[in-house]
Amino acid sequence: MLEAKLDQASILKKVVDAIKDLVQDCNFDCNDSGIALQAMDNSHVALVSMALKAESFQPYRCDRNIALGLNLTSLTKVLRAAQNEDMLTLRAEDAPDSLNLVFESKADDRISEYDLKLMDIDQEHLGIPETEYAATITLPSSEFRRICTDLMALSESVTIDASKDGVKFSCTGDIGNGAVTLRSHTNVDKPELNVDIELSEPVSLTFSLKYLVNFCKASALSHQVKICLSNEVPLLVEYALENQSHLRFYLAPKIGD
Amino acid sequence: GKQQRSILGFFSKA
Repeated sequence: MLEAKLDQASILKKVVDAIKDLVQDCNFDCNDSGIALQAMDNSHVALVSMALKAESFQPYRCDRNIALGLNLTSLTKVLRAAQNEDMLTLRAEDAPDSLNLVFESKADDRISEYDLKLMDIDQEHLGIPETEYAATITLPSSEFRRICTDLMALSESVTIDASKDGVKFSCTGDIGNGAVTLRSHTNVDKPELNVDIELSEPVSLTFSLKYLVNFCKASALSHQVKICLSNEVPLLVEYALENQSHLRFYLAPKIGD
Repeated sequence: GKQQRSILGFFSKA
């Protein structure tokens, strides 16, 4: 059976909130190392990869592999009943028909309990090759969201150029052009505002802004986001959580001309 | 213009 308790319901609420517009039905794959999810969006342009490691739960118990087939809209309805600060426990039998969720308030003795029906989801897993990215950029997640939403007002696509001069996000639209350039920057007092650019070779890639703006819904999970690029391969956008848990998005580039 | 690629063109079915 599975028993997994989060000290803060907000972690799962934020993760599900960040992916529910990209993915509707998906398996939460539970094993002794934690709970993982891998799913593509309907158009097969983006891939979501979540790992909530066993260490992120206290306690965590999962005797054998269990796939929890979840509709994320339904899960969202149940999670809305949890306060951010509540402790959240997930429970399931070995071959479950339903997922049991318990929300416990720390402030008072309120306990709420829900059973969510599960579904059989035949999901194909993709092998993601280990990649040494040519450019790895770490920046405030709020800054990345701002750049993506600002540029989406002008264009459907953004070109990301990483070079020794910095990283430039630029777009061309019917009403005109826009570009934002960031350089490495260290803020001693507020390291969450740091911008770090690691580059082994220059990169230039174009991506759909609609997807990037969607990924930015995960900004609530982490002050910083890491974006990794290599020419002609999907972009990796990673929001790191405690205990090496993470939420990753991969986005196929636009190629041509 | 540039064409949107599929993620399936990069990641293989495991």
